[in-house]
Amino acid sequence: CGFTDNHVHSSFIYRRLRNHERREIQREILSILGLPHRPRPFSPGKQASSAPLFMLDLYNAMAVEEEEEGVAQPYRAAPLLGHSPALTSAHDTNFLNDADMVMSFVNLVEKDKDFSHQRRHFKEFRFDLTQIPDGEAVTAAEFRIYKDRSHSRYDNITLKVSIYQVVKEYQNKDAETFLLDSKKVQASDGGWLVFDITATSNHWVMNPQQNLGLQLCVETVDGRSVNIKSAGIIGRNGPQSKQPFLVAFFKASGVLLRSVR
Amino acid sequence: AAGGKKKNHNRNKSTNQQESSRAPKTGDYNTSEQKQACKKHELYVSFRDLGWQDWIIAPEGYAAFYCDGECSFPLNAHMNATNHAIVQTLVHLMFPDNVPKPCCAPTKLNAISVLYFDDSSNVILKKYRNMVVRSCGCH
Repeated sequence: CGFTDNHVHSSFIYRRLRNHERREIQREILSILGLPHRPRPFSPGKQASSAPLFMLDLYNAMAVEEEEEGVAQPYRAAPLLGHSPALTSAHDTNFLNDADMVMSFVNLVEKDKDFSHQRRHFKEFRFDLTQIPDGEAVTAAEFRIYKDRSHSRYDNITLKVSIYQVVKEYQNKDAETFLLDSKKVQASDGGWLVFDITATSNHWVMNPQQNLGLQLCVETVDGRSVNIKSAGIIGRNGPQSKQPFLVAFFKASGVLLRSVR
Repeated sequence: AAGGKKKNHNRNKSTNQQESSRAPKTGDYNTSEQKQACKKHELYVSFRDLGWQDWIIAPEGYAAFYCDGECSFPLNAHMNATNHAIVQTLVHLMFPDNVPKPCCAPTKLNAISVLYFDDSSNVILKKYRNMVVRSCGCH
């Protein structure tokens, strides 16, 4: 039962666990991690998706920071899965310092609406924020979406990418929306766009029934609506590593105690 | 995975036998007994060995350590001891059958971060405090 991993100290002694011992240890470690059961994530190949890549980048930033403070793991924590992300900014590291927990959410919208009743191009996104553990309060939240180089006919122009909160939906007319944030980008530019949606996320955590999603629109500076795909915005049909996602930073609002057994 | 679990049982047994047969004296602690003094022991919790690679992204495991050993006089020879541990030792020396020695337990604990998927394939990065023993001492 020898374990020859380089990350493990050579003097550790190992023996193979019996089945009931393994189950017992699994149960105890899950209890320490505060989980009622072992998670069963769906969809194969998810590890290469944008959100896990981004989160692993944050994890590595956190591990380095803890090592520098001299309070970290005695051994370098090697990931179970190989990734090569490069998404972290100084902005996120600041949020990290203050966070007890960071959580990324996958986009749940299966069908994107690319055209509204008023012939306005937009894309819709929805995230389920009801799965947040008890006692955690949102301190910051970001919507992240990847923009590739726009279609060649938009060369040398500036595009305005705006994100709206859907406030009310109607059957036969466009939804009522509220502008949250917008960015001006060169059509020829590519990279991640980050929108601050902290207030909206807090609102959705407290009022889940009012979570009607986000809308993203792209316009020229003179207000002409631009087709989302032509603008280079990557949606659900794009590569896994460039899928849009929401990331939220949490601070524990109180001391949580494990249940008495 | 921890080393010397069986050994610990045997040692505890022999220690109890020793304690019942004679009361320890201050100058009676030789080198072989000092080896069993309260100290940090290696313990690696492997998420990989638990078969959790499909939901824990990182780390593959962590060195948790644990504290084990005798808290015998003089307490401060090898590690930190609380003031009360010294009093506890003195009382134990006076009433060895009724009062136990101080406990060998962590004095400093570190946090670890764990990155994992939930049932909905959302990803959670959470800091867990008091997971890694940094130092042991007598309490």
